[in-house]
Amino acid sequence: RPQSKNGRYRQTFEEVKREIAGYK
Amino acid sequence: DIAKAIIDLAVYGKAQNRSYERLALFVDTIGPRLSGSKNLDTAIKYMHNALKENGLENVHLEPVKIPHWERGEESAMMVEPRCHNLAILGLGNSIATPPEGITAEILVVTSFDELHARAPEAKGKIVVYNEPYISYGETVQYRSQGAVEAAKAGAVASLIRSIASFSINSPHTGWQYYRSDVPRIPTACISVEDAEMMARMSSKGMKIVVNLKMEAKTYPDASSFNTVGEIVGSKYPEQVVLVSGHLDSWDVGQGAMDDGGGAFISWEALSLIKNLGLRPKRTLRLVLWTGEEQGGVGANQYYQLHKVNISNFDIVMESDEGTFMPTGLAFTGSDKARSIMREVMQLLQPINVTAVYENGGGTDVDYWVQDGVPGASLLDDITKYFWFHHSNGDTMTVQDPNQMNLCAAVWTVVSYVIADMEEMLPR
Repeated sequence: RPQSKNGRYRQTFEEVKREIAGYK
Repeated sequence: DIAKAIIDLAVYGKAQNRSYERLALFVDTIGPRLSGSKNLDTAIKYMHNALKENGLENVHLEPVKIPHWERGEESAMMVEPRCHNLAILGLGNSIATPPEGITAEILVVTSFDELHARAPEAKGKIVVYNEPYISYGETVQYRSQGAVEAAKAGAVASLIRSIASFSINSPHTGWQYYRSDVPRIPTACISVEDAEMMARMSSKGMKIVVNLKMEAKTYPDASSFNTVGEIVGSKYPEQVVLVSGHLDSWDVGQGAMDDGGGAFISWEALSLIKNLGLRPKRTLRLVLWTGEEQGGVGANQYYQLHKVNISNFDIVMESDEGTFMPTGLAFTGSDKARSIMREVMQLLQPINVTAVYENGGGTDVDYWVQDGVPGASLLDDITKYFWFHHSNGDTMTVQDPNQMNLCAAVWTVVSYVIADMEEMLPR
């Protein structure tokens, strides 16, 4: 997975989708 | 259930109609808010207090300089072939006529091409543009450039058919630009009806003479402010989701639609989030711009001041195209960011506003968008928008509380979720 500037791993799109679905 | 809670509160709950009621009080009390005017100063002070009373954080004013132009008295009288009082509104930035006015024969053209082809006829005349309304973006060039093109041909003034998709003899004003290498001539907009009438008369070979009087005056740039309030982020406070509309308006009507509605649903977004006791991970920043109508003047100075932090701007959002029935979100950003926005908009299925379109942004936030910051704007049913735009018809009467509730729900869900997601939108 690509790493962001602060060293954390960026979320995959599937993870982002799941995160957004959590606001439903 | 955060999205549902926001929608319920905005559309069905205690906050329903709040943005409409707040806006009505604001525009009925203060009226139109032209750049450089006392009304605009009053409006900014009013909002500064209102945001503090609402409990927003870091409420403050950021000083900027904005144009100060006043129209004064103005009239246009057709004196040949008959007397007829033309409905006019001088265009912002126009110079005045001499006190006795300018009396000259009319040359009617339908396009710049026709003007250029008939340039020898324009010398010493008042050029009337009777350009057909195609779209705002295409047709507005006649308002912004009409005086310059007419002056290049030797005209003494220009009268421009209002940029309006419908008219009841209503002139619509706007900002026009002079060029330093072209003589400045007075310029005003006229109604669609009068432009078409003069075109018909001209096509029949009638000589038309008009006396144009304008007292317009330009003063040195005035001090003004962008108005800012925040909900500070809980985890990434230095990162910003910016929601915005502009407080200034033209000096006619009430500026309820352009852009009172956009400014007040942006405020409503932060109010709703506060009401629900929410605090997103990153900072939600409300900016109420000043001097938008003169070309995003306040916003440009905000950008110059804050662009050093551009990497912390997650998304810039502006609502400045009406707050009628919402139809979706316009978005500019990378394909990855767009895919995320599509998912976010699915949260608005309960009110059936899920579409993501191209070309998000607006005059005030495009400085950021052009530098790669994702941009969004509210899309709504603008069928009637240009009936009222920049005219005396832009009043509270065109606003609808239910539609504003829905706009506020869209604006709040989108801004909150983006501000609260673990990661910023990919550029």
